[in-house]
Amino acid sequence: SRKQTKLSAFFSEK
Amino acid sequence: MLELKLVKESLFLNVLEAILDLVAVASVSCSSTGLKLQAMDAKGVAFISLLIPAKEFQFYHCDKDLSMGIAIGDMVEAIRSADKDGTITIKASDENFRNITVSIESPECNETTSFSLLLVTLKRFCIPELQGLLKKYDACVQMPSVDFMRICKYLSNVDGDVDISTIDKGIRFFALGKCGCLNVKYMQPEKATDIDISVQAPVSLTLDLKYMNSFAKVSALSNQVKLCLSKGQPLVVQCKIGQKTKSRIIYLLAPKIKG
Repeated sequence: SRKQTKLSAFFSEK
Repeated sequence: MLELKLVKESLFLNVLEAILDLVAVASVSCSSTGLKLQAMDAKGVAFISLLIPAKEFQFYHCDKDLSMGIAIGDMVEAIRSADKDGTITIKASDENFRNITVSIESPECNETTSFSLLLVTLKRFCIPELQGLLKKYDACVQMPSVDFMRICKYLSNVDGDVDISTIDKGIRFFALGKCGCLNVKYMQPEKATDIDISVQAPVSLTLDLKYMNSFAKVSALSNQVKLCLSKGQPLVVQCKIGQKTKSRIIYLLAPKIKG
């Protein structure tokens, strides 16, 4: 099975 | 103060309509040169960046840089009932920076309706400079948007995920669903000038088809679409919107990984 990643894992939040 | 004027059948509103199935609120920044909209879907999986230069609007005036959270879903809903030749004016003032005013004027100029929309507070994301991000990718595919839309339509027959992988001189889209699987090979033709597939390194990404179909909707507003892939990184979909304009939209979509 595949798990959906979130963009916050790649980019930091301000 | 910000004031911009546009007709209902404008590029900006058509793009907003096309992204509403992904996002309902957006961070909108305005400067004297134009408007930039950024939005993240509720699940934090897809990001949209839209840039529209000032000259694309019928009238545009911004004397001070502004950044606001706007419920674009509510704004588009308010504008939808306007006559197709109606003129829409959006205003934000420095004195009362809690809402924006959207006015709709009938084509005969005898009727004006004004909506006051409260601004919303949004979390802002620090996205690296996007042009730099595009240069780093392992594979890029520039293709006519009609091809991209057709492939997404084929893929939508299979409910599930799509694997996008580089192959020799091309790219492969593979979807596996409950009812079967679908395989599309998209190759670099010898003569076509509107297709450019460049592969620096082999790459394969698994993505949620639902988002790909939303991206395809916006690519209908453009002739060309560019997909950029890199191992373990978000997919980037980029379109220049309209003819002879510098408007562009960029999508980022987080991949799925082995659980």
